[in-house]
This record gives sequence, C-alpha cells and structure tokens, in this order.
Amino acid sequence: EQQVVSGIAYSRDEAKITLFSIDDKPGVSASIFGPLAKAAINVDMIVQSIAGDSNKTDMTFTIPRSELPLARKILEEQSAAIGYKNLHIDEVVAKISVVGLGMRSHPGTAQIMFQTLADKGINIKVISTSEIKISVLIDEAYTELALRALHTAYDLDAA
Amino acid sequence: EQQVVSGIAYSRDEAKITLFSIDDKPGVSASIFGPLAKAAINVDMIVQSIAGDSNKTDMTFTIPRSELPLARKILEEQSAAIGYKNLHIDEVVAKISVVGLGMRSHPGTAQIMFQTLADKGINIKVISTSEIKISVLIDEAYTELALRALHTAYDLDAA
Ligand SMILES: C[C@@H](O)[C@H](N)C(=O)O
Ligand SMILES: C[C@@H](O)[C@H](N)C(=O)O
Repeated sequence: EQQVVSGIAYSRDEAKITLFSIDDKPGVSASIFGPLAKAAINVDMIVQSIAGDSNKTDMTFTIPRSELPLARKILEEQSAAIGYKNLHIDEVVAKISVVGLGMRSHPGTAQIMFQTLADKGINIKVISTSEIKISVLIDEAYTELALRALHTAYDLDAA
Repeated sequence: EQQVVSGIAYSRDEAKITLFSIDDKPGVSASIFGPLAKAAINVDMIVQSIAGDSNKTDMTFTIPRSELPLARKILEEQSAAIGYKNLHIDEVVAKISVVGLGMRSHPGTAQIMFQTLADKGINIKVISTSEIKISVLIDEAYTELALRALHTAYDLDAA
C-alpha cells in the first residue's frame, strides 16, 4: 500500500473570519473579496457551502492575524454593500493540513484525519480539501495534540 | 507582474452532496466519511464551514456521478448515526478551478475569478481554495461561458 501522505503542515498564524447570512446570488463573493484584495489582504482558505432553503449562506475565510485589524475595518465599512447579518472573528484557530498526492483516489485518507481528531475529542471547525491537501481549522489549544496524533495515525513518526 | 495562474481546469463528472444540520461536535465528520471510505467512494472536495449560533452546521462534498447511487444508499442507511436533518443532491454542477502557484501571496487572484463569474451572472454555489487552486461549483449549464470568460480574464487565451 503506497503511502500517499507525505507530511502534516500547520499554521497558528491565521485568523478565521465568517460573514453570516449573505445573499446567495451572483456578485456577493466579489463584493467581499474585491475590497479585501484592493487592500492587499492575503486570503488563504476560502470556504463557502451552498445555501439551504433560505437563499442565504455563510462565507468563511482565513487571513494572517497581523492583517485582522485592517480586514475588520474594511468589512465593517462594506457591510451594507456586502449585506451580511453578522461578522464573526476567531483568532484562536490553528490550521492543520494533511499533505499528500492523489488523495482523491485514496478513499480513507481524509477519514484517517477525521477519525484521529474525533478520537482525541478535537472539534473540527472548518474543512477544505483538495487532491493534495486536507485542511481543517481546530481550536489552537489542541495543536500539539492533533499533530502528534496525526503523525502517528499516518505512520509519519520517525522510524 | 508575474502570471501566477497557469490554467483553468474543469469537471462535469461530479455530483454535490450536502448534509444539512449536523451536530458540530467531535466525531460527526468521521461518521460521514468512515462509511463512505469503507465503500471506496472517491470523495473530491469537502467543504464545511463553522456553525452559527445553533451548534449545527452543514457538510458539502463532491463525488463522481457514477458513485452517486451507492453513496446515497450509504448515507441513507447511516442517517441516524450521522444525525443530519436533510440530504441534498445536485448532479447538475460543474467544478471550475483556477490553477496556479503561490496564490495566497497574490491577493486579487481569487477576486478575478469571482468578479468574472459575477459579471456573467453565474452564481457560485460552493467555494474551496488552496494556495494552488481556487475551486468553485456552478450550475453545469454555465460551464462553457465560465471557461471562456475566465480564460480571457486571466489572459490565458491563445496569443
Ligand atoms: C455566496 C456567493 O458565493 C454568491 N453565490 C456569489 O456568487 O457571489
Ligand atoms: C461538523 C463536524 O466537522 C464536527 N465538528 C466534527 O468534528 O466532526
């Protein structure tokens, strides 16, 4: 069985911003990320799921913590233009990523991460995946515990 | 200005599944992806945002359309164990990805995608990003329009 996972990456430098209850219609994403891009804010993860019945959805993204004051200012200035109901900021997150290749064709790779975190009682706040990276946001307090458990689960501990 | 975007990828072979209103507590992700992994279902994108006030959140992911009957069967069998309120399936999605390098340090790259789709009136159903890929799900009917517009916007048209 070829090992598809090459390592675990993490960052404790990120802050999570969520805009709650935005309209799910063309132009809304642009109204959020346009002003942020103009201010040269470095956006890392963007996660948006579909709207339920209500035609409203939420937008979650991460930026470096150092850029939080500026981002907050911009989003507050733009609140009418964007049309969100609430702005929520979480600075106590850690981003943990399982890095590998071709993970889509290896069902179970993501599950190892989810089960490992579940076994340690670590809540997964946000998930965003690609073929080469499975990223989650968790409470920063669990960073070391998560890293140790994931290294063991993916057999990445030093031989 | 170095061109960070190398191409636009797309897939019309995917189906989107959303589980609405799952508990936001450890173990729930594992309860969804464990059974799917056991059945060797190939999960591509996974997108989950934080819970609002309600301690409930939604889980959205994509799989190959050919695997939809089996995935649906598993998720229905597991519905009590997972605890979702509704299961929603959308087979009429296309996944469009802007592919590049180091996009996190190029604020504005994602915005070009969002503004371009907005200008064409194309609604963005799901967003999931990484440093090397900005992926969205849109209605499949808009695939060619989106691809042409994005090639132009990122200056990828043949010279
Ligand atoms: C929510 C947001 O992504 C919206 N659907 C848009 O297209 O901009
Ligand atoms: C929603 C789901 O991700 C849950 N928070 C978990 O940790 O499994």
